[in-house]
Amino acid sequence: MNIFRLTGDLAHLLAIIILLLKIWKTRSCAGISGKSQILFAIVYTTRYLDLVTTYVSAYNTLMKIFFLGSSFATVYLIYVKFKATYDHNHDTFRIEFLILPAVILALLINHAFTPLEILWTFSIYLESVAILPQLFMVSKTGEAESITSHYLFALGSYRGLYILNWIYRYAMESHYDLIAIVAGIVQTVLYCDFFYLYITKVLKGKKLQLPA
Amino acid sequence: DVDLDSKDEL
Repeated sequence: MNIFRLTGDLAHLLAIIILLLKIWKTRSCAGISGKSQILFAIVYTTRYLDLVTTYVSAYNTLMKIFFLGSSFATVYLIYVKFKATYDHNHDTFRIEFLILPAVILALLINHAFTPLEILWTFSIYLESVAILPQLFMVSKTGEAESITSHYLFALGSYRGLYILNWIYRYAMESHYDLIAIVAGIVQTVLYCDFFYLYITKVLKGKKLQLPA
Repeated sequence: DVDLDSKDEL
């Protein structure tokens, strides 16, 4: 564990808590892409299957349980509890165009052709594009509530901090995992446009308005 | 091989 990975995990935790609080407090999931949340639930399910087979640390196990629980809770809040506030007119990204390529790529490029490894690789590829429906929805509605932009900033920062963690681990432990690194870079790059808007607008108290 | 211990990451 290193400071970059720890702050990355905490940023990830913060993002999930911000989102849950936003939906619960406002009793509305307006502006939130349910499809991205479904993709995150798939990502955590396929990545954390080893939760029951391998014990890394209490921290690792607790975080996995929290990510799994909170992702399913978020999907439940969006599609069941606050279904009436779900904006399906703007949440129209075809997630099969993200899932299928991730499946194919995981079968072609992986570290080992075993079920657990293929599922882990699939989850890494899927996570790198899982935010696209949400970013697509923000671009369609042309704006995002500031709380949603804080959520996106924390979520985007988490994998960005993981990139620093991978640099650190390569330098200090000469450990690296190209699949995670390449996917993590793609994932972080997808947020760049949003990061620019967030820093130039939201932090100045303006609403996040995308150029129409 | 090298990638096994990247499974300690979330």
